[in-house]
Amino acid sequence: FSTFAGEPKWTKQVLTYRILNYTPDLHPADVDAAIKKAFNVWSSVTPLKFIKEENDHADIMISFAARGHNDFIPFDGPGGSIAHAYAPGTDFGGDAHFDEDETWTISTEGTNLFYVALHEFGHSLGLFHSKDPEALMYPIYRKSDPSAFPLHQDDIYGIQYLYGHSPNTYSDQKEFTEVKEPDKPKEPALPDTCSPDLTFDAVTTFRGEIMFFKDKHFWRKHPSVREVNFGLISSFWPRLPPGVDAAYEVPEKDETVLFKGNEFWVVRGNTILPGYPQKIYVLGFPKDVTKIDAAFYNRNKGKIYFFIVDKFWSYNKRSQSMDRKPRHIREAFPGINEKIDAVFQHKNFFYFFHGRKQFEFDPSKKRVTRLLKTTFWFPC
Amino acid sequence: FPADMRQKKEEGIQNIQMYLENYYSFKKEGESDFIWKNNSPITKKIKEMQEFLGLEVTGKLDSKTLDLIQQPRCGFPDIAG
Repeated sequence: FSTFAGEPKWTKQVLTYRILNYTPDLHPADVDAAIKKAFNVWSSVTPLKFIKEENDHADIMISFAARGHNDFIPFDGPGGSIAHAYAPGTDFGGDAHFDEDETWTISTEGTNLFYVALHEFGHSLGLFHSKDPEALMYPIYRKSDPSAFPLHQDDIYGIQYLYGHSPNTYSDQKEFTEVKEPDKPKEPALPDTCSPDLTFDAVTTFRGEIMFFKDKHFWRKHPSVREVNFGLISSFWPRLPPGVDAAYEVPEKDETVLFKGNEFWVVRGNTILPGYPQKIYVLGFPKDVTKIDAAFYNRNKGKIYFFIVDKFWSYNKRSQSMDRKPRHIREAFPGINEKIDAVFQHKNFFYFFHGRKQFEFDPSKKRVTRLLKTTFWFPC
Repeated sequence: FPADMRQKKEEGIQNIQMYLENYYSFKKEGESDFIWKNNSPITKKIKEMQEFLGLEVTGKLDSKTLDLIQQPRCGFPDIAG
């Protein structure tokens, strides 16, 4: 296998795709199914998930066109070049184009859309061509055995070189078995994902997903995907101490800020940015503040809210200034009357966690709209 | 049938040139590129292509090579430009 020069790859695990137009050779539902099936194959061997977008921009834009089609590589009529796709990146990055002059089929006749899409999405994910004539990423199109798994070991080595293997995803605790090593001192039991008593240390959005922290573990969940990924914080940020107090994301900077005690770290993906940890006092907190309970970034207002016991501070990102003194939480967030463990914003609601309870708060109505379980976001 | 053979040869040369330009970043600078000596630019590129696609590396336009470049394929290059 080979990758593109510089090994471009997606830094997030949930990618979106959009089918911009359909070939008249097939029923639209057959095109949707072939494309979805191709993405599912790549999902089955990596941590990647793919969500179909209907209207907005997507990471992987899919289209059918003939001859010149607004990029630098025109198609050449029937046969010859049948499709191409671009390496991960912005704009064209990741996009896949299929030559309308081919006869697209879902059978072994003509040009099978599923197999070509599977190859092209290999490029969209960062794989270049393979020299192995058995590999899917070999450049010449060949009819394949529909009953066989379409990826060759070479393709799997290549994609896992870029993204790792599919994690121990589990949609419920029962399927998740811990490998017991008799001579190993008993590890504290893993937190029960579906326990009604589950509480969190911190919650934040994270590159389109939601990250729930507890002790030395975290759960990662995309709101549109059923599976939950569960892992060790140290597997992501080895230098971070276990147990995060608070966390928030600034999506437009692709930065996530994690707090522990009177220190904080800024991370981008699984990289801790240089110069951290720093003391929270550089943000404008007085010395009597020794830890932060929860935090979130309200993008609509450009403000970051820090919650400490029954009060909160707000930091104005534009003026880079912190409130001179804190305010009571219940004043600004009626119905949130106690110390909170964690908080995050999803769409136009704020979600406050206190013990086993989760309060959905509507800032436009300035009131709690739903009382939820902490496990509301998990497939329990 | 020499005229027939010559035409086929011409076509083969055109096809291989286009293929190498599209997928192996071959740049034809002048007629000399088409001198079929062992170390001419086009012979080197044909060998590179034959090696990548798993053909016998002859540097020549043999039938297997001509067959393979007729087959439908991904439009992305094999050798990054």
